Amino acid sequence: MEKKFLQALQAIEKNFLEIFAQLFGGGQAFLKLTDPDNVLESGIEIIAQPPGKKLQNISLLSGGEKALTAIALLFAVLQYKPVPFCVLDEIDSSLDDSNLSRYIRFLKRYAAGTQFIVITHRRKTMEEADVLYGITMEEQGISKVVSLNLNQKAG
Amino acid sequence: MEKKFLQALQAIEKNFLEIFAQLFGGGQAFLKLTDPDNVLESGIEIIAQPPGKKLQNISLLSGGEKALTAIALLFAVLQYKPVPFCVLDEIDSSLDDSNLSRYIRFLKRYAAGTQFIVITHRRKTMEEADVLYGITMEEQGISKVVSLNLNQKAG
Amino acid sequence: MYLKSLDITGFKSFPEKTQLKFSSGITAAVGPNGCGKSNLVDAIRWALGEQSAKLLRGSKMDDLIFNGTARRKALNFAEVSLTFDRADKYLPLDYQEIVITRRMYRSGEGEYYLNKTPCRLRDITELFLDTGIGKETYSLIGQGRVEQLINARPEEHRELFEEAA
Amino acid sequence: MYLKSLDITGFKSFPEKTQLKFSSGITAAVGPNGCGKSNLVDAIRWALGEQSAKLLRGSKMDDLIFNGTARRKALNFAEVSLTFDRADKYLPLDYQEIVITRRMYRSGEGEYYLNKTPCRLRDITELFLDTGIGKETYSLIGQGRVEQLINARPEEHRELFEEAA
Ligand SMILES: Nc1ncnc2c1ncn2[C@@H]1O[C@H](COP(=O)(O)OP(=O)(O)OP(=O)(O)O)[C@@H](O)[C@H]1O
Ligand SMILES: Nc1ncnc2c1ncn2[C@@H]1O[C@H](COP(=O)(O)OP(=O)(O)OP(=O)(O)O)[C@@H](O)[C@H]1O
Ligand SMILES: [Mg+2]
Ligand SMILES: [Mg+2]
Repeated sequence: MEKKFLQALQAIEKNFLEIFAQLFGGGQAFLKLTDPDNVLESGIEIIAQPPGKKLQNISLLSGGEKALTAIALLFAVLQYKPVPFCVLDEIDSSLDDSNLSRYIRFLKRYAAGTQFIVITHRRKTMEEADVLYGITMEEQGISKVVSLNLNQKAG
Repeated sequence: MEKKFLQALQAIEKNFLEIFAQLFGGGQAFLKLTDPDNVLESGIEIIAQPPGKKLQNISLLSGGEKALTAIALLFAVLQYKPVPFCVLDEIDSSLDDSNLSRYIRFLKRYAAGTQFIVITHRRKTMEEADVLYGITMEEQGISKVVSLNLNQKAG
Repeated sequence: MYLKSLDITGFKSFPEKTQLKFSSGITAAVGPNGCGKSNLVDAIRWALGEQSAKLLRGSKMDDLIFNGTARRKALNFAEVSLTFDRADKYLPLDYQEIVITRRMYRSGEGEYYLNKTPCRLRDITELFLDTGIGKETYSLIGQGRVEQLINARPEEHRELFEEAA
Repeated sequence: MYLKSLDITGFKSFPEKTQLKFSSGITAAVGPNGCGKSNLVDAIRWALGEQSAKLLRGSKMDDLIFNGTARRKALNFAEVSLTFDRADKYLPLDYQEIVITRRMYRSGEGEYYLNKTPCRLRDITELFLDTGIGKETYSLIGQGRVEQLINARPEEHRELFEEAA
């Protein structure tokens, strides 16, 4: 029981460390038990250090850095225990262009084994979709779905 | 005391109704006392109805609609009681292009009487700035400020 | 197993029968503010058995039924179906698809169906138990919620890992 | 009255003396994730007297002092100055500017200055009392906080209006 939990934690941490470094182009990340003597009840603290910066409380990270760290953790868990499909609503909205590109590269890699359904307003993310839908409200208050052809999409 | 508060509320509500309708291209918005018999302690509820949609709990609005409604409220309060300067950190991040344009038009109008300092990653917002700074971290972990010339800014 | 399609009728801003077919890879949905994108996410969550109206941005479950516009009347019920493909070559063709359906009426009554046969929510939950479909905190991330994965308290982080363990 | 410039030394990711001059209209700051934009907002907030480290994303006030990088040592104090222009044509030229300065040392000691003269925070607060500068909840909106203006509870909305009334 405790053993199973610790195994999962260590495996996910290993993934987290690797993926964080790839998404940030360096740096380190850890998962730390707040109470190592009481594994069955201990909380888990997330530690993250972007490249070149000193280790500090995760609260001091920027909005985009927190989002990217969360994405690293998400992929770390998915890699350990895949789910059939994953729904992501605008999780890329605070990423700058270079972080966005790295995130999308990861998304494409994981999409080989996991189905992703994403809501986005970022053009780069749209361009990587295999299937693209436009949601419209031509008649006020009534949603309609339109298939968008990736080659002829506007703007 | 109670009279002063009610006057402020009514004046701000009048602004809110007008500004909301301009930012949304229609619709209605109100400020409602939760306890009209106890003005000195009553809370205030925000009611918002985008054009063509029926009035519902404000929680059902979309992320972008909530942001735009909050912006309408902000401008409504600023119009009633101006402050010398207003600092806005990425408040335009969830607005789609047409809402962004309407927000910016308002920002420019209010900037005649109020100084705005905005953090943004939206190009349209950058283009309306009178002064534009680029913040960089050429040396990892060290922030530097660079003056950007609006005509020659990249991308 | 993968999610083949989503069928919505009467849920939030989708009064008309609407279907989205998904890619086994990446499906993206785009559109202006308030057009209904997050409502699609709410529909998937609701169909999987979400009991909290608050997590679907409503104050009561009744808020989820199309409540009309200036020009159209409200509807009396909402229905969402999720069609899964078992993607299992050992099963005969007519056992490949699983359709789960949830329906709710303004009166408050609600029903679940498995391949058009009435069932209890528990039957659906048990069906998906080993697949990981359902309410994994990390398989559905709502708008504005991604930073929460990091800002959460240590006890909440533990819950995430327990789910994955 | 308007904010003329911001001078930062040692605050968060700004170890070197840095100045930003503001437009009387719209000043925008842009840059990649984590480059220091929100730190500028925190600096303004801190200089105006913010007492809560949590509202500045720190766990203790000590977190606000430049903490070093892989290649540079940490600093021992942080200092932020805000220069205001009274924009009052009736005042003599040398009374047009007001500079408020806040300094903090790792030891925990902190100081305030008004035009380079030591003062208490209260002197600064009283100076700005009629101008509206200070901690108006609607004059400084932090990252990710704009929806909170709408999602807040009725009691919190009341506070906003009381401030403006
Ligand atoms: N029961 C209902 N009946 C009719 N319309 C509803 C109902 N519930 C919600 N809506 C409408 O759905 C809209 C919100 O849709 P949604 O959250 O999906 O937008 P979105 O496309 O995600 O936008 P954004 O890009 O701003 O996040 C609101 O305008 C709301 O009025
Ligand atoms: N005391 C400190 N010493 C050194 N660096 C610090 C200190 N406090 C915060 N930082 C760094 O500042 C960075 C965050 O900066 P900031 O929040 O201003 O970014 P930003 O430009 O707003 O980014 P985003 O676009 O993602 O919102 C973090 O990477 C953090 O490590
Ligand atoms: Mg949305
Ligand atoms: Mg920021």
